[in-house]
Amino acid sequence: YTTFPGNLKWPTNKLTYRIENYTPDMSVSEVDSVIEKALQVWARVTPLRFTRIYSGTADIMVSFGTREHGDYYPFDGPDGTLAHAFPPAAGIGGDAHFDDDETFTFQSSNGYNLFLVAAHEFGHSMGLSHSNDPGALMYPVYSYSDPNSFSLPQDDVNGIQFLYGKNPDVNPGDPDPEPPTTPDACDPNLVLDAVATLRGEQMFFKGRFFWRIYPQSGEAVQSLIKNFWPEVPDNLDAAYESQETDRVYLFKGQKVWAISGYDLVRGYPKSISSMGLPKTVKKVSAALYEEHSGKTLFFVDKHYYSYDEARQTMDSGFPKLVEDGFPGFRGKVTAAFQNSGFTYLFKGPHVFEYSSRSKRLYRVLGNSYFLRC
Amino acid sequence: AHCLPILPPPGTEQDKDVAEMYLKRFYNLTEQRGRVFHRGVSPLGEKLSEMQRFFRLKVTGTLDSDTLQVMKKPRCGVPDVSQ
Repeated sequence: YTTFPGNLKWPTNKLTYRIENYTPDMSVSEVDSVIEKALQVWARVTPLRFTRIYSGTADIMVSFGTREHGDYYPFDGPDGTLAHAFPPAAGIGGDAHFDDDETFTFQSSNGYNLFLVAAHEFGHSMGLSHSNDPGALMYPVYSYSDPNSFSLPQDDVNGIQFLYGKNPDVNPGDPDPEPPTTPDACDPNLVLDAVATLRGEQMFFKGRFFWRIYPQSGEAVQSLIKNFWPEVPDNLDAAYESQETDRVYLFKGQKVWAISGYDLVRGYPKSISSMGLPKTVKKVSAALYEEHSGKTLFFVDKHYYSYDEARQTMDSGFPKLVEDGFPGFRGKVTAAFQNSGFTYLFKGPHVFEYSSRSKRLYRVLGNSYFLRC
Repeated sequence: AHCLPILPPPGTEQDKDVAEMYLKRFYNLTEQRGRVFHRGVSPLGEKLSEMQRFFRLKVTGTLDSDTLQVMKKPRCGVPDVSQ
């Protein structure tokens, strides 16, 4: 997180706000409740308390406008800049302006969810600047998440409590749920959800995030899954790239999504039984495509199936125990991928490296072998 | 023979305008004309690197597709660097 120069903050914890006008996109009562809920995001973790007034000048004046709207920061029409707000100070300080050339929504993921935009802007009104943690609310780029299950990320809690301290009214016997954190590539205990290649890049999935690694530089860029594929769920089970179809398949529960490049393929999600898996399989724990054999291996905990991509049929004689096909491996496979003739089976934070052809075990590595810290 | 101007690939000039506008709005890039190069790096290159560092992209100081993709995403209008 970051704050503004001089750690600008309000000299009092009791602040007023006033909604000066409304967007035609939503009802008055929807806007009223969204603005109150967005302020409560910050009140819940600090001593800050907000009171609404209906006339005169409030600390936080909330308004909707387009293009040149009375400050020196004109909006830019649809998309691009969605809103802005001013750090704590008298006058325009604390005020939040929303670009009414956007389509703001109450609940849906279409348009821009006003609650998420407002909660971010009120972070500025309280004194937070932008965070470069892609999972933080104060990250400058908009990304949709369900407002009904919103929980202020740890990075934002750290920032606002740096300025104002904790909420003194929290009942120790009934604490708030743990704030969501952003997985750390350098965490030696990191257990990845899924791994896949994508046209030369590698993708490592964890929770709401994934790291992309460029072949030439090896730098790992962390992003929200929903920033690229809003329809794809978080906490994936498995993923693999098929050289046969030039697609990446993403698995969760009994559903599979297909992406081509960075676009979602129409007609997905489908059932995983569409890939030949028996209906008894409730979820896939890992998957990889073997270039030399053209087979896709689906791992279901300690067992695996072999699927012929060209014939699009399951090979007979499966499922087999993983340890029968990959000597030296014991237990459940949590993620898997193939790269440059090597097969990597992930078991928690450990990675077993095999020759793809001979299935000979070469090394046991850690995640950091790929996710360079 | 008349030599025709080699037109930049479609979008390049436009992309450069997008980048300059973005860096002016969010990274305090000032007017480009006559600006001094620092250690051989243009002000635009410096600001591009600063933005790439913030978004944990590959820091190249040049306008690559990943950087442009981030610049085109909807966002908050408050600068990423304090002004």
